[in-house]
Amino acid sequence: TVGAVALDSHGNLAAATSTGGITNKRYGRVGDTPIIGSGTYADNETCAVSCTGIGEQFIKFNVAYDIAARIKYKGESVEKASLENIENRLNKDDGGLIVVDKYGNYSLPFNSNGMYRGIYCSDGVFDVKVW
Amino acid sequence: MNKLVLLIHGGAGNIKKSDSEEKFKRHLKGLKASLEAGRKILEEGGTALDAVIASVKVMEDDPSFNAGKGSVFTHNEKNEMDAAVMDGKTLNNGAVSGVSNVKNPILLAKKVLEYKDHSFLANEGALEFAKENGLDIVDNEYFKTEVRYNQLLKARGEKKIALDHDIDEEKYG
Repeated sequence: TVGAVALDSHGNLAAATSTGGITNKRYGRVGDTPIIGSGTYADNETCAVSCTGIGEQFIKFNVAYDIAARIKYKGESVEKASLENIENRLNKDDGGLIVVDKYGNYSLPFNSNGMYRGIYCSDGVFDVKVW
Repeated sequence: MNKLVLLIHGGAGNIKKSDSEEKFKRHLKGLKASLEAGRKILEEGGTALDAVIASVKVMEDDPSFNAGKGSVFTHNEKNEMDAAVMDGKTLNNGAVSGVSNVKNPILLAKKVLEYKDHSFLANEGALEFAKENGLDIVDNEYFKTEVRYNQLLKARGEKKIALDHDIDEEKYG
């Protein structure tokens, strides 16, 4: 699964996710995780999220929207809201996510041993990582 | 100018450090190309929406990643892809699922986002919508890679599903 989230010069957020799913899946199976609210979400008031991992889990826990809701209603930071999902709601090895908020704060947590990921920030960061 | 941020992911899982250097270089090169595509748009004053679409499209076109070309196979040797996009400014969103033969599912999701009456299209209806909107349609062969096909054969042989990329990696969607 691949995905991207961004904050532009006008303060707008967006999220996109795309996947082939799981090898040997039954035809008709949906997931991993491009479903709005589950694995993809963006709202200028809160954050933009894209997830990767076991789609069924992200659907069940409505992960992407849960992060936005925590920021909006509980005032949690982007890091706390995302870690709450990755560490306490999902199971170990379920996957990971990327999230940026309207201020440009970001987090890329995962609970598997690796996640292919990249960060660009206009303050001088341009980096790709695996573990 | 406001702070610009672009984050991307190319899949998560139990990725082994013993995997070949060449394979990692390929993945990292793909990530950098994706990041560069989105960065360029943001720095030129483009929208976050255009940036995320551009970054995802680069990875869909790269057979290293499980999306678009290089997508994993279903049990019956097809590629069924899902994609979604959401614009934080308008809250408009578009999603597609069970899409075969559409070269770039993320571009189809964007077309659905722009189509005000619906936000989620699936299967044949999504394909028909893609054709109506002039998106690139390709044969199933386009998506096929030897690595993915071997993963399917192995998974079928072991009667299990496997989560993205190399089965040995146990890498997830």
